[in-house]
Amino acid sequence: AIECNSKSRTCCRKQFFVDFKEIGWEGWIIQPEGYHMNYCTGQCPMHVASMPGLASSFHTAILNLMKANDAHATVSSCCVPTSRRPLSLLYYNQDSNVIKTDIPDMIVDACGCT
Amino acid sequence: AEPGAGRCPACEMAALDPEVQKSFLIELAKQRILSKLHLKEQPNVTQPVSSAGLLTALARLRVRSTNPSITLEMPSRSPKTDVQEYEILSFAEPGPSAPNRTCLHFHFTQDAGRSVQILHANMYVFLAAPGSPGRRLTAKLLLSEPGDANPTLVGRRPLEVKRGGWAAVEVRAAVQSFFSRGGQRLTAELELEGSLEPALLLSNSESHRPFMVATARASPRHRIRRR
Repeated sequence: AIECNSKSRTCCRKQFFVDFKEIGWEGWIIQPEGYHMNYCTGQCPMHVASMPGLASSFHTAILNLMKANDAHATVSSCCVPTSRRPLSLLYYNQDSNVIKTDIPDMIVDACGCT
Repeated sequence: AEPGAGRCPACEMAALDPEVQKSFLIELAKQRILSKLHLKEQPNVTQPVSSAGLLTALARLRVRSTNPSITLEMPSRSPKTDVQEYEILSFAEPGPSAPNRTCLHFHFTQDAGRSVQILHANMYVFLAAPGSPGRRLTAKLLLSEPGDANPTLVGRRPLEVKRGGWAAVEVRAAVQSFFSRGGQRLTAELELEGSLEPALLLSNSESHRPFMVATARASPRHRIRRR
């Protein structure tokens, strides 16, 4: 996966951390201390469509066919997550019970062009 | 925008001012977490559990802690994507006690619009070593509406008290009854055969607070579609 830096222009993963203490949520969320809400940003010009990440998908096969047939005008590509993982939480609910849960697909690990 | 780059949502955001972008992302994170937890706003915690009691309970659930060192181990996820599994830790509130009986109140919340299936549930009670060998303790599990004088018996479990320490009582059916009936309170009455008051067996220390842990699966209530 490609991490974004200050000069990145093409599709990459941008890290963004929300500190629960900073937003006043540390009273009801026991663990973890924050949420890595990384996101995907950057451009996917045609010549990098399907790089990195989805190379082995049928999307790539179709996109390659379209590229080969010079169908640029009808095809666009977007920078999207290609790998995600759950956010594990330990928190208090309304009646001060402690809940332990695992919210799927909440943390972006890698990005790629469709 | 270069030809072929397309207008992606992420590209829109890249054009925002950094401060605006940060506050936008923080609000997005808040909304995302609250909606996934089916909460309208952050809960108002009136009775937080002491960290000693919480760490002891988590240790019982074989969850290693890192803060100091908590690492969460989750039950395996259900293959159905709209079904969410979670664990509920409910710490007991002491109830009235009598010479041969003491009460422990447990509170659970009904999830409006979601049906809850209880996969496992245990009650953990830390008991001091009895004076003489072989006391039989019986845990009666009752459901009652707040304020009503006739609780419903939903379970009875014997506990053999030989040594002091944690005793586990399986209470899945009782907790499932609570979630099936709604709007009630689950109470465990501990009765002890013999002369010793059961309340004297219970430890007062925060790290030995009785608690219930239930592994639950919640799914949207069954919707009937008209064809």
